[in-house]
Amino acid sequence: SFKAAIKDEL
Amino acid sequence: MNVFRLVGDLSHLLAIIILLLKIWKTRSCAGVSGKSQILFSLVFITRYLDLFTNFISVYNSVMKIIYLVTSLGTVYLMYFKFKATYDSNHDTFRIEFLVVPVGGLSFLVNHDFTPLEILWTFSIYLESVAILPQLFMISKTGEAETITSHYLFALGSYRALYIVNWVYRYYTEGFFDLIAIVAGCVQTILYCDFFYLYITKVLKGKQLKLPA
Repeated sequence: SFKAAIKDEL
Repeated sequence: MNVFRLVGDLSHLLAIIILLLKIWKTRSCAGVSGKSQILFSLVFITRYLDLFTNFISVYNSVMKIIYLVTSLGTVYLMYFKFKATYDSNHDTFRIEFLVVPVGGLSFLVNHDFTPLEILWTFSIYLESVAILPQLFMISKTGEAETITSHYLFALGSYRALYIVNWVYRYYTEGFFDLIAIVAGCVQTILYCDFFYLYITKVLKGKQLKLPA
């Protein structure tokens, strides 16, 4: 999903 | 995970390690902005609160912990262990001029009006400008040690590689995050002048000195 995706980044 | 993202993360890690080693080996933090280092620690603390709420991968958690510990370690070395060598006379950037507007903006422009999300947004915006005290310090003294310029090059490259990663992710996953992309571009643009000097001077074996 849109927001979960970015949270895998540092 | 793609190669741009991985090399970006490693470049970020390399930057932090270069700085730590420079301070440790020379027993001195001369020429390094403690204010930028405090801002980077604040960036990691506010961004990685999800360590406690959201497990993504072992890689993700381990890297977060390494970034947190090493950046706090740098602040400790600068403000405690090697405080006598800290060049505070030249580190005069007023960080409240960054933290206050960035704090305001993260309340106004975010994906979700929740505490964790606002703190994450704050950390993204703050990271984009956290290097300014360091660049300001170099512009005041007119020069940077070669090792400090390697640090800045690795640190600047990291977000530039993330931009390539975001382009790649957009085409392969249809994914993009406008807050991260805009802030990441601002962050990278701030390094452009430095990149130019690094390539034209430091890579040719000269010290980084600004024109008088």
